[in-house]
Amino acid sequence: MNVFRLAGDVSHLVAIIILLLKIWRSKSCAGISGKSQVLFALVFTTRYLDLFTVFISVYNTVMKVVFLALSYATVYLIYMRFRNSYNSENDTFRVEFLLVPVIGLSFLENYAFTPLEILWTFSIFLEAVAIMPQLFMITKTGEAESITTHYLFFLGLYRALYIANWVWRYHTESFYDLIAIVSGVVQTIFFCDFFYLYFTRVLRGRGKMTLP
Amino acid sequence: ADEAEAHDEL
Repeated sequence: MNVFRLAGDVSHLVAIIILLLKIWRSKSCAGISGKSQVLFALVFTTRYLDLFTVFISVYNTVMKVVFLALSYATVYLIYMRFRNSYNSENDTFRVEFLLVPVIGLSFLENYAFTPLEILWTFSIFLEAVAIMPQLFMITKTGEAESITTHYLFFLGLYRALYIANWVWRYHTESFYDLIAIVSGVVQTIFFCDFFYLYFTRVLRGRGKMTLP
Repeated sequence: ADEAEAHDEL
């Protein structure tokens, strides 16, 4: 464990909590892509199947349970509890365009052709594109509430910190996980456009982010 | 090995 990975996990946790609290307190999921949240729940489900078979550390197990619980709670709030505030008419990204290539690639490129390893690889590739429906929804509506942009900031920051973690681990323990690194770089690149808007618009105190 | 047998990252 190093400071970059810890900061990354904390940033990820903060992002998930920001979103969950926003939906819970405003009793609305307007402007939130339910599809992205379902994809994230799928990412955690397929990645943490080793929750009961492999024990890494208390921290690892606790965080896996927390991420699974919070992501399913978020999906529940969107599709069940506050479903009448869900903007399904704006959440129209075709997720099959993400799932098919990701499934194909995880069968082609993986560390071992075993169910657990292929599902882990699937979760890594899926996470890189899971935010697409949310970013698409924002471009479609042309705006995002500032709290939603803070959620996206911490979500994008988490994988950027993981890249620093991978550089650190390569230099200190000559460890590298190529699938995770390539996918993590792609994932972070997808956030760059948002980061630019975030720093130039939201942090200028302009409340919600309106796209040009 | 270069890749993680048991993936120790979240």
